[in-house]
Amino acid sequence: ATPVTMNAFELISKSQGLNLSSLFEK
Amino acid sequence: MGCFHSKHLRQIPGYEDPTILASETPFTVSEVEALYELFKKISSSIIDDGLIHKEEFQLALFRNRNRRNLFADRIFDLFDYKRNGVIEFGEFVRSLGVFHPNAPTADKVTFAFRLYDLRHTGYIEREELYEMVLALLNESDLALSDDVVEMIVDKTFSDADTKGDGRIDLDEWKEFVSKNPSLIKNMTLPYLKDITLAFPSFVLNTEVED
Repeated sequence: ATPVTMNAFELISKSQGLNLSSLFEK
Repeated sequence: MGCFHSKHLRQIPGYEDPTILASETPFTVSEVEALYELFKKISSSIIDDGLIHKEEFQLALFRNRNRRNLFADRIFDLFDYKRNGVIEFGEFVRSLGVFHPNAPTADKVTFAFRLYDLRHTGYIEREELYEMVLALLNESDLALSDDVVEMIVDKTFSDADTKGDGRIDLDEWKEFVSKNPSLIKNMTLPYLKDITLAFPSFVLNTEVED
């Protein structure tokens, strides 16, 4: 996708701060 | 032995009975007990007081206690629904329940909405979306000009703000997510289905049987 057709929410959902799976890493 | 541990656990601030938590969430009693093992690990990483402080949350997420991140802050604030600056065990389990693969999609959609409603106005404002895109760019290698960021935000708003009042309400958000289900992909943690394998709980299993 070209940047202007990106969905802003799709973009921010990639934030590491929203990736809680790292809480489960030992 | 079970009685000893049971009395001991009741003295921990914020500790709640796993059977009650299991009845209010998609988790089984065993899974809640396993989550307690994870909770203990995170909540004792810096200050061993049975509560998750923000620095401990950041440490668990990023392996760095000082790494600030807008979205991690928002998650922390939503988990801390008593708004006392710490995450208690009950808050931890109830909040993670939303991320369970079997949790209702409607709960995930609403949680994501609250997450993005930065200023608690009941709407996702254009300024908030702009701020979140900038925060994401700040933590990634993606470099976009201000004009491009404006265009991305405008395009998203023109798609999501169907009433055209310059803000996204919960109904518009629900409709937008139904057309773009990948937006709540990060609201599901497959790990939660295997939590008893990752964090077996031997002590508590002597107390309660499923």
